[in-house]
Amino acid sequence: QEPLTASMLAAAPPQEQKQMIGERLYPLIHAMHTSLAGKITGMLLEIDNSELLLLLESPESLRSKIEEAVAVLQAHQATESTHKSGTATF
Amino acid sequence: APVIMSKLSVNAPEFYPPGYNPNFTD
Repeated sequence: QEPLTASMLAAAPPQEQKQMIGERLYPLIHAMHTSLAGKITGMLLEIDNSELLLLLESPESLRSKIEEAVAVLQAHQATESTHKSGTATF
Repeated sequence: APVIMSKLSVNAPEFYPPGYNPNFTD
């Protein structure tokens, strides 16, 4: 796939823009976190398109954002299990 | 590198490109 530019994105209808970005993000995330790729991609797609284009252009920023998403998921799962068991499971 | 400040939500729906959806078993 050729790199996604702001003009390519602007030329697509809004609902297709997220699809175009998601299709480029997913393989990059899948390479880092296979089992969570679908969830992490969904979480990142809630970011503004302009910021998502920056992420696609900067592997370093993308990596740190992916790690942030994993941390958010893990923290959420930890609180979930705490609620269920009533005790901290750290 | 640009710092992206948007917050991430665990409630976001999962996203799979065509052909990647693990929920479809061949």
